[in-house]
Amino acid sequence: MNLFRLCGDMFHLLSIMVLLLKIRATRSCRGISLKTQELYALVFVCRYLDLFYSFISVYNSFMKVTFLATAFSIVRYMRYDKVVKQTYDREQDTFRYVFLIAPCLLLALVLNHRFTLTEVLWTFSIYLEAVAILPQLVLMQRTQNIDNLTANYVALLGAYRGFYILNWIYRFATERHYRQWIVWISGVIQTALYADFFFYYALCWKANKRLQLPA
Amino acid sequence: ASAQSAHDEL
Repeated sequence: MNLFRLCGDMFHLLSIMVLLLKIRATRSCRGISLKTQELYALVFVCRYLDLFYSFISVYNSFMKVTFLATAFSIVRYMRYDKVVKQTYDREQDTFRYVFLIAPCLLLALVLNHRFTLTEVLWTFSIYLEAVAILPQLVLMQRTQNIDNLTANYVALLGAYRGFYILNWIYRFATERHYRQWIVWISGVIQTALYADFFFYYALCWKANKRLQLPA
Repeated sequence: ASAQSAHDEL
């Protein structure tokens, strides 16, 4: 493990903590896309099935369980908590799951390293993670006032992606057998999706203003 | 194990 990956993981963890704290402290999930959160839960379930049959490190296992637990906790708050669920922007969060899940599943069936159930599900999770942020970005585009915690949540997720790319570059340079084109291409697409958001995030941060995305 | 190398990431 290198420093880039550790930073990436920590930003990922921090983004989830910020979101969970926002929901718990303000009893509100305004501006958060349940679709994106459910897609992330699906991503984690498909990718971390290896918890049952392979062990890499205590760190990895601990983080996997943490990501799974927090993802389901967020979904539970947004769907079932009596107070929180009333603040969910149901009418605005209209992105269709099938538009993301179906192409990713098809692609995973065709483009994978090995045609086994766990490998296809792992590959599916890589593809799905790349586009799972889209419902959140669409929701933010529709919301006039994006609160700071939501903006910071997405910015932290973007930082996680950025550090993972640095990690891949580092591993590509230092490890002989690190040739992961599936991960590379999905990762670059995923990070590129944030580029537009980051542009406006930086503009508003410089001007010390609340984030507003142009329509 | 080259195809498996990204499996040690999260």
